[in-house]
Amino acid sequence: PHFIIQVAEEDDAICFNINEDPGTVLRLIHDPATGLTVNGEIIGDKEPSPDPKTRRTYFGRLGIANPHMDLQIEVTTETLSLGSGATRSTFSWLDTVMIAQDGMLVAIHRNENMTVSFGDGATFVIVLHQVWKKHPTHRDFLGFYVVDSHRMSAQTQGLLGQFFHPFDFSVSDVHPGSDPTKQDATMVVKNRRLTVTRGSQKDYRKKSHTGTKVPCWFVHNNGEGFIDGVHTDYIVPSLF
Amino acid sequence: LPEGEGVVNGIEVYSTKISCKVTSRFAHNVVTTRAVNRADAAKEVSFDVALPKTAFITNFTLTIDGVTYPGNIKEKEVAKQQYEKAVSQGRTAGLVKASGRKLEKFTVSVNVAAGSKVTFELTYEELLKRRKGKYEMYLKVQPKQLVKHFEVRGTRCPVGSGSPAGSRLLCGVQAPLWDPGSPVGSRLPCGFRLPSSSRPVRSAQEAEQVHVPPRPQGHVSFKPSLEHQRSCPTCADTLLNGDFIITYDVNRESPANVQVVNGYFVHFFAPHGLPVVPKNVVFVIDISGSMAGRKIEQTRDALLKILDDIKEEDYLNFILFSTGVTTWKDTLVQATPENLQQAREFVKNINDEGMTNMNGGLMRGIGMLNEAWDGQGAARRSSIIILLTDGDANYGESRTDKIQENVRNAIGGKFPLYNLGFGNNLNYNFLERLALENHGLARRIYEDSDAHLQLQGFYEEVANPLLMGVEMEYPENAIQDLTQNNYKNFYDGSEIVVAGRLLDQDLNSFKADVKGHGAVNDLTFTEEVDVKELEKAFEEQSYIFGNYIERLWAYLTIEQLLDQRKKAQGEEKENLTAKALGLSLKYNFVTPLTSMVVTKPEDGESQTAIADKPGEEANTVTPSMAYLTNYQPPQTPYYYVDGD
Repeated sequence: PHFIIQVAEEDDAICFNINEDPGTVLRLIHDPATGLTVNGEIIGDKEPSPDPKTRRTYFGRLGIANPHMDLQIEVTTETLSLGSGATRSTFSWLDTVMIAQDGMLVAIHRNENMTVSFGDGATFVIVLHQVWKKHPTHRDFLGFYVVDSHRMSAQTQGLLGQFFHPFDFSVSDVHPGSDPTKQDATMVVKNRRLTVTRGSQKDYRKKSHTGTKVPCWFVHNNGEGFIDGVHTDYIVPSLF
Repeated sequence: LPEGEGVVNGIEVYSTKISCKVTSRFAHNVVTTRAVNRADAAKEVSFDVALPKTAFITNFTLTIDGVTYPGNIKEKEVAKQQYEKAVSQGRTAGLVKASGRKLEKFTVSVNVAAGSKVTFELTYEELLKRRKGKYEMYLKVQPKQLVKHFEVRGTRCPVGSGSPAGSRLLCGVQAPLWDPGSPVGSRLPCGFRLPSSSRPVRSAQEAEQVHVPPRPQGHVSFKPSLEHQRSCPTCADTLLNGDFIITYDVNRESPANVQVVNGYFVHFFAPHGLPVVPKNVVFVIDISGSMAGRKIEQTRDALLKILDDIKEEDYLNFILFSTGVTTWKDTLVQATPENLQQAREFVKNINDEGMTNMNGGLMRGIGMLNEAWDGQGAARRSSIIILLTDGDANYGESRTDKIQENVRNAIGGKFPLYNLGFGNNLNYNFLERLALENHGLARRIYEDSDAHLQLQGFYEEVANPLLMGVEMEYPENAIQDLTQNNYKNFYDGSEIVVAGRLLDQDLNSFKADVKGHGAVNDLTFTEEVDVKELEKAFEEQSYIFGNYIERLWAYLTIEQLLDQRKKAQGEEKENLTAKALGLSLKYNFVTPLTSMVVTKPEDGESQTAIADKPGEEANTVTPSMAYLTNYQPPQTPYYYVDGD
């Protein structure tokens, strides 16, 4: 899956990929103050490419847990289920339904997306990407967007969560890269110098089928140097 | 047929076809029988059809020697005058009368001249209701003699809502096939139940066919050959006597489905995957002397089985009423394993005694639920009160209108009351009125070996509420003539159906919201209805029968008006009656307010047949048995149908 970190202060974005085997669960957000956690399980294509470099992976299952509310939300490309204590409500991506529960609001929009809001301080959107059911290679997958995180604590971690706090970066020495259609540059971030490549990724929140292009600086090697530690530090044993 | 075979008393019934077409839960059934009089003299031919009580006859025609006489719908009083005139002239009459638990019997006799042919065609329509996760179409098949071409054919026509395969037949015919080696019978995907006194069908596979093709339309047919019908290889009498049951559910991709045709819409709502709302349930049980013996035993059996199914998060209590009122516990108690064990002991010791203090029992039960209601605050719990009685109140407050008033005031619209009337010696209309007035329903429990299963079955229907306070909302300026759109509870396995009319036929789209309170959260399901797209999809399927949504709307509206009429009085009742009558006449439905009359001018004199629909009250009166007892073969053909 690809990650996009928009840096409002710089009016720019940084992106990176995480390449891991299908079945791997990654920690995206963990706020130790509230316990709010978001994990995602990776899936691959139906017919994975034998070359690991060209293998495409996505998120196929996402789990949102809020222990303070005794709540677990599990989203797959087929179903969306909300567990509250011992009870569980299951919905399908064919539903359009709004669910209100103890200050949390979940809105499922048929075949498009699901919005989860915890009060007014944390809002996530999960986008369903559907492909032709009989496509020989590709399969449906999920996108995860953080729309609002201002109530989340400064200790929030995770592949996305660590970037909820303001950070600076600078880009210099822009020059043609090994791919003549793209430019490379030197990025200074978190006191590290990284070689990055100018590219773009897509934001599918508003246009769920075509997406909107987001220009970004791409960090190579699983976000090495940009993320805290290495990407394998974010592998967790299970969705919840 | 070989000479003489299949001819009984000079009459050969050479074809009986029952065609059942279900479109989106709305069943359209046509029963056609063709017969010929092979005798040298005029003979009488009888046409008997058992149709579901919930069905409305919509047409009946007679064709004699190629001339068809259509049925005309008339207000009951008008039809009655014609009927009485016919009876006064000494002519015989058929009957529509209650027959068993689910059926009404439609009977008509016609005198057929020597060598003449007659065709009877009866059409009836019914909205199939979903219970415990399935719809059931039920037919009683009992030809009186061998029929050369006998066929029951069921077709389920799917309807598109943007998804052509949105509905499909999940099950074929499910009925145990009689098997001499097994009292229960073996089950086949398609079967036909035969009485144990008959010998088995020699080859089940030859007798039944199930066609459920991969395409959306599904067919089921039962077409026994003469060999299959014969009671023995050399017998001329038939062994066909059974129930033909088609059960199915729809492949439900989303909880709601809206269909629009010609300015009418229907909205089906049946979510699944939601947790069960915990409930407070009070059983108010009649233990008066009339319950003695089998009824009290069956009640005990049913309650014991129900106790096995009660979930730990539920609260319950038992109120027993006879001359006095006794309770198991003073308040509702949680269904913990210990409490359930105590409850079992209590139930095992229930014995009959005394008279029937129904008002006392109900008041105690309602009071207990009210206490729990007031005490539970914002807790999400569904409250249900279930009354079981086998007779009329005869101790304490016995005036039905006063009991109604007391119950209405005590419940205050907060929770539903379900009334189970055990047997026939009770005022079922009162129980029904009482239940309908309090957002519940009444159900008759038939005195039979399976009464405990009927009781238990009813409990299962209401045991799993998934939503409370369900409201179906549509834009006010776009919809009119809406059928009931709010319900106290939605139960797992059931379905809410709301129909209405679009105010503006050129409307492009509208939004249908369903709001309800679940076990842990409040939910709003939204359906964006693209009218134009749906209309287009339905145009492509016009082969089904184009105006079925309008007829479904009319059926549902009439049914609900008749229910409202049961609990209304005075001017309100008159208005409801007028509305229901107007729609029955407009849409050709034989309801308790209308009759269908077939008139054939005969030698300058009108001959009349009438099809009626009895109400539940018909069960409490003795149906007329006078017909055919004074039969004298008339000189000219005659035919009558009457309701009891």
